[in-house]
Amino acid sequence: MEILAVFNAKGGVAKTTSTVNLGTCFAAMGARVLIVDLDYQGNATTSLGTSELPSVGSYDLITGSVGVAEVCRPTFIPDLSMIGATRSLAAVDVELALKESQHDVLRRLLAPSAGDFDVVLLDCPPAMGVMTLNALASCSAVLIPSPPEPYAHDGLLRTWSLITRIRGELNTSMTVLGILPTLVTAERTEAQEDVLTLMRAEFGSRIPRQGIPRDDALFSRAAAHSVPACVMAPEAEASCAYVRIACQLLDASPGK
Amino acid sequence: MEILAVFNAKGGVAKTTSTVNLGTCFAAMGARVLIVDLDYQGNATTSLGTSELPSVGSYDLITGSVGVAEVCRPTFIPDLSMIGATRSLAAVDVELALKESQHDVLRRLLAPSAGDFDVVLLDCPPAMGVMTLNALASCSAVLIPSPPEPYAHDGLLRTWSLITRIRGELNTSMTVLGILPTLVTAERTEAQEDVLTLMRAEFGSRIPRQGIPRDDALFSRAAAHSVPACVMAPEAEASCAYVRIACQLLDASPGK
Ligand SMILES: Nc1ncnc2c1ncn2[C@@H]1O[C@H](COP(=O)(O)OP(=O)(O)OP(=O)(O)O)[C@@H](O)[C@H]1O
Ligand SMILES: Nc1ncnc2c1ncn2[C@@H]1O[C@H](COP(=O)(O)OP(=O)(O)OP(=O)(O)O)[C@@H](O)[C@H]1O
Ligand SMILES: [Mg+2]
Ligand SMILES: [Mg+2]
Repeated sequence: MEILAVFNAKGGVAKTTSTVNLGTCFAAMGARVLIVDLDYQGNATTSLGTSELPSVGSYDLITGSVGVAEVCRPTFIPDLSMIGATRSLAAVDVELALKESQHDVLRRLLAPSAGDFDVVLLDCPPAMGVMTLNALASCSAVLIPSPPEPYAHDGLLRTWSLITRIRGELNTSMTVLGILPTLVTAERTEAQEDVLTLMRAEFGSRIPRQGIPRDDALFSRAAAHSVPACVMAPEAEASCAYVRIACQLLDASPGK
Repeated sequence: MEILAVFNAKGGVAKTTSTVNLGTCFAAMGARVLIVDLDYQGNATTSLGTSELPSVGSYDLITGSVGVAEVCRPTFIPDLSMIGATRSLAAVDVELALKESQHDVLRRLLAPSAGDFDVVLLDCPPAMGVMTLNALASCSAVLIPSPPEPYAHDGLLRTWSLITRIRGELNTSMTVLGILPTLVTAERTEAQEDVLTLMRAEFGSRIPRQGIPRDDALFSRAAAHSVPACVMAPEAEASCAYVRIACQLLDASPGK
């Protein structure tokens, strides 16, 4: 079972959108997929057929009051299950900080389900808090969505140094699957071109040749209907880009 | 002295961009302005002429080791000063949580400077953490940037209920100056139009008739050069929109 954390400290870079669409693509390719929403905002939870948050979810799992079976729910997509977010996640950092040496408690809680899932995707909040620490210490691989924008580039560098530190101290087997350029506009501005060039110089082959194109109409419609974009319009350029990236990730992932 | 918190729990909605551009407009209109960067990402700090974070900043002020005078720095914009973010802000939530009944410590720390500034702008991180709680308990007014997008609309409703709760329990004199539609594309998609209609139905006159138009070229260039967009291109439509909003806010603010 591969546990893939989707994280970038910067807000609004398409972490949730990438988690939901890649999860859908992996399931369509025959993998048994679980998405765990670790962000109290619950955007991943409301992107897969329901607009309500569940009564029990990832917070209850992490604080130890229930097991995976009690919080895991099927979605309308075959082979794609979800452990949703609940409002109590806003307090999870304090709960986790009080537990002694439980940095990778998420990995231990998910381990009994290794026979049920091939891929687990963790949607992280835009914060370097204790929940994110746990996700990065628990995962086997990490994907960093990042638009070619100056603020996001600052966030990418900070995120990179945090991941490097966690890999050195807490999770030596973690691999960085890559940096995914998102929200890439068709006619890129000069500053966006500069950031993209800088990203390729800094991270080389870790950046796929093509990122995910911006498509406001598709993604705002998909979010409004709680349906992943690649289900709503499978032939759209952005959907095809997610399919292509999903194929590349499945090929690259250590736990294939 | 008016303390204006700029907050929305959702990430990437132009909190920092609005803080920096409104601060610049207020200063140009003759107000003495202070921006306090409360987000460890430090995007506001690197938007006003420097790309480096200072050695001491808002974290040191909040934890009580220095006063405003030691952390307040002028920017290249006349009458606009900045208390920058430092990396240690990532740990500020735990520090603040351990201080008994200090929910509005920020207000008390800024109070001695009431004679030096007319407007203080607080750029908040995309989180409902203890730092945000302090900013909302300390401010005299709050502005909520929010793009007409389904996820951001969810964030807006959650942000609204948090603000209502804090106003009831900790900060009865706080006013909500408004909800600022940001990243408003010229040709709005149907889902964006629906969200905008919903926002107007829910919040009525709290939403200005015109929001801030999206202008990727201008804002990515401005961020790359550490210059506010309304300085880089004062005649651009988005810059004029920030000027118009700044005028409306100055007229509406209780502490004029
Ligand atoms: N390729 C795309 N084209 C257009 N809009 C997109 C695209 N990908 C995502 N979006 C939109 O961009 C916004 C930010 O995306 P999303 O919420 O997934 O980011 P995030 O990193 O998860 O945010 P947060 O930091 O708040 O968790 C959303 O409104 C989403 O619908
Ligand atoms: N009117 C606009 N047109 C185009 N791009 C914009 C506009 N306003 C902001 N941006 C860009 O959108 C991105 C998000 O803006 P910003 O970083 O200010 O949001 P934020 O809410 O402060 O994010 P965070 O939640 O990470 O603190 C940035 O890349 C910024 O340059
Ligand atoms: Mg998200
Ligand atoms: Mg910001």
